[in-house]
Amino acid sequence: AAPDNVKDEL
Amino acid sequence: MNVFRLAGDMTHLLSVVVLLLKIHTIKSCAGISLKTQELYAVVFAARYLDLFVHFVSLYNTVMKLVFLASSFSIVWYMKRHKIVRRTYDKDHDTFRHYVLVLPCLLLALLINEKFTFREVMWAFSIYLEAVAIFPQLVLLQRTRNIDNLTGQYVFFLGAYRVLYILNWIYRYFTEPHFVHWISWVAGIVQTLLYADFFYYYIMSWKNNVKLELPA
Repeated sequence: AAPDNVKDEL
Repeated sequence: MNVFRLAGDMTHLLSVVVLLLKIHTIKSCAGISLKTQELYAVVFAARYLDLFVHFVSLYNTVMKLVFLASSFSIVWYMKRHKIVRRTYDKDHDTFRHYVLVLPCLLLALLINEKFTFREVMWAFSIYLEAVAIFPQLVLLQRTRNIDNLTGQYVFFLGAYRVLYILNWIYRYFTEPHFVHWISWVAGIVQTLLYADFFYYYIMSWKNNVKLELPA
């Protein structure tokens, strides 16, 4: 999974 | 990507696309607050700074481009289009939206995930989105008439927020360390802002009467 604070939401 | 988040993104997309289509087809923006549309354009501009430097997925990039393009074209239509701009109700759309921008900027400088330009701008966009609907709700109270497209616009925006909260609950229980307090608190505040509108919208729909917001 992407590292924690990656902003993958819009 | 869980179903709540996809549904949330789709209703969010629907809200801006329906609005843009309304303005484009009937060449009118009556009942729409330009201030709210400007705030949304700022929200997307501040949030998607990493659009070209940080690739998450094709979906993510495409949606960011669509949101940026639609929010800026709505503002363009309302300010520049020779026919549409005449239908803008500037006498009632008088909420001083810089009153919202400054506190959000200060709050973002204080509360952010990391004190870097991009993170502060991201937090700023999260806080600003939470209050961006305010001028629109004030305009609706003022003019007291809600044409069904404006009602649908606010309704879809509210639905997108509710779906996002379900998405966060789902991710919290399925992804070990998924914690985003900033989005969660701001998102809940934003959704509460819609709560009373939802109440009157559903009541009017149920009693099949024209939607009236209390003075």
